[in-house]
Amino acid sequence: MGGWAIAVHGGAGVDPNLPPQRQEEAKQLLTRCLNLGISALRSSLPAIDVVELVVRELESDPLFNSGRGSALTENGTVEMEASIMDGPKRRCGAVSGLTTVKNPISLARLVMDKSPHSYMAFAGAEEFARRQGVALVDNQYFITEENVGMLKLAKEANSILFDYRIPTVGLETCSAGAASVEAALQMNGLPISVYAPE
Amino acid sequence: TVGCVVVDGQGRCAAGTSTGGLMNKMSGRIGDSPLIGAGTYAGELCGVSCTGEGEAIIRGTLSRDVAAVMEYKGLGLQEAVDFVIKERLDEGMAGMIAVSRNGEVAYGFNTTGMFRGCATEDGFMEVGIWE
Repeated sequence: MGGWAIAVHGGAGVDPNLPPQRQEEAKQLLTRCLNLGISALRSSLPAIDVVELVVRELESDPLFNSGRGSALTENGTVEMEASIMDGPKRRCGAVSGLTTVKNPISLARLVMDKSPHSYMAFAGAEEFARRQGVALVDNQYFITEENVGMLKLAKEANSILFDYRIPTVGLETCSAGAASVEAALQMNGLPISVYAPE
Repeated sequence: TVGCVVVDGQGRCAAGTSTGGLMNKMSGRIGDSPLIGAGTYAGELCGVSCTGEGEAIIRGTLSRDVAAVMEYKGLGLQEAVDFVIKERLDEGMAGMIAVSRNGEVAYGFNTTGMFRGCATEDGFMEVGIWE
C-alpha cells in the first residue's frame, strides 16, 4: 500500500496572455489548498472529507470558476453544479442548477449521505439545501466584476466560452473569433448543429 | 471548474468537482462536472476529476474510462490518463487530475495549460500551469 496523495485543479485551458501576477495568484491558491489537504491527511482525515474540505476552499475563493467567481449564464446569473464520489463503496452525490447554495460541493455530499438519491437539481436541490440547513446566500454573492466584463465580451463575440479566461489584451482576437463564429455558434470547436440531434 | 482527488493513508480514493459552467451558457445547461463517470469518478482503483469542454468530457465518459482502462487493460495511472486524453476526446479540449490507491498522482491535458497542484506522502509537491 502506498501513502497518501492529493491533486487539485483550477480549470483547464488557460489564456496564453495571462499576466504573470495572475499566474502567481493562481499558484498561491493552489499551494494553499494543497497544504490544507496535506495537513488534513496527516491528521488521518478520510479521503472523502479531505476532498470536500479542499473543494470548499476553492469555491470560496473568486479566482477560479466555481462558487464565488463562477462563470455567468447568458442572463448574467450564476448556476452552479458539483459532484463528489467516495471510492470504497462507489457512493456519490451530485447537484446542478444551484443559485443560492454557498458551497455546492457540500450539498453534493449531503445528497450522497442524507438522501436516497445520487443527483438533485434546480428547485428540488435548493429545497433540499434549505431542509439540510446549509449556508445560503444571494446570487449576487457569486458574481464578480471581472466575470460581468467577460460575459460582455462573450456576447460581443457571440460565443460560449469554455473553461478558460479570454485574453485580457485587445479585442482583435475576439473580433477575429466573432467573425469566424458569426457563421454558427461553436461548441467544442464544432458547429453547434453537431449537437442539435443529441 | 475546480476539482480535488485524494487517496488517504488507508488507500481509499475520493474525487470532487465544482463549477459555474461555461461563460454565456444557456440557463439550464448541465455540464460534465456533476455527471458521475464524466467529470467525476472514484472507485477502488483511482479517483479522477476532469475540466474543460463539458460536452466532450460527457461524450467520452472521461473519468470512468481512466478507471476502466486501469481495470480491464491493466494500465498504470499515468498511462491511463494519457490514453484517455489522447484517445477519448475526439476534437474536444480537456484536462484531468487523478490519484491511485497505491498513492500515485497523475494529470494530463490537451488544452493551453491547466491550473494544477499535486503532492504525495513521500514529499513530492508540484504546482503548475503550463506544460
